[in-house]
Amino acid sequence: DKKKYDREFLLGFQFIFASM
Amino acid sequence: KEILIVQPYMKHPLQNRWTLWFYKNDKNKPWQANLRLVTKFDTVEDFWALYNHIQLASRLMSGCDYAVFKDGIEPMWEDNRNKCGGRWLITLSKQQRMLELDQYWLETLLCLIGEAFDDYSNDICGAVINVRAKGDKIAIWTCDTENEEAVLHIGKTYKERLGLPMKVVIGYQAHADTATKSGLGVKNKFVV
Repeated sequence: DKKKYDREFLLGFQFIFASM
Repeated sequence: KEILIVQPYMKHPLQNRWTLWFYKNDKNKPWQANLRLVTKFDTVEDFWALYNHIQLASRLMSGCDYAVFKDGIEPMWEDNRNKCGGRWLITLSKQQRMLELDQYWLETLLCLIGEAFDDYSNDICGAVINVRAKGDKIAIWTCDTENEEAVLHIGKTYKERLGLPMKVVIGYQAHADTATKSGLGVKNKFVV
């Protein structure tokens, strides 16, 4: 199955480690 | 006793592994010597770690490029996967550097790593941003100028993702034409 990600999903990870 | 259950964090894999290249214009060296492979990434998290770490395109010195290409494809016409292909070209005015350049470049990268072009994503080779005093350029490179269906789908989707108004027309140029262009400029094989 193709790994497709829309922009909102991708943008949600930009600062994920900063918020952990 | 308190049992602490540690959940391993699983990174989100991308469909492709991508390579970031950096080009710095040093006229004393042949252009190939100015092209550097920076690093490779194949997860969402590693993409952001890289993107957040490097300089924004709008802050690069004039004459510099970033290029992000699928692993194994070099960001040059001569590469086997590029030589029969072309690019959707976005030309920006000088004023757009501060307003839109970084936003357009990030959106371009999100289209690439997110496989935004459906079944035609296989035709994608990569993308290049040229920071130039006379006007910056961003382009998405595809592998086959003859695959009209793929080229047009990629162009329409890309224009939509950038939020370009209908009246703005973007052109697709074959690398073979760009490579042999006279002073008059390159003819567009397709427009959307």
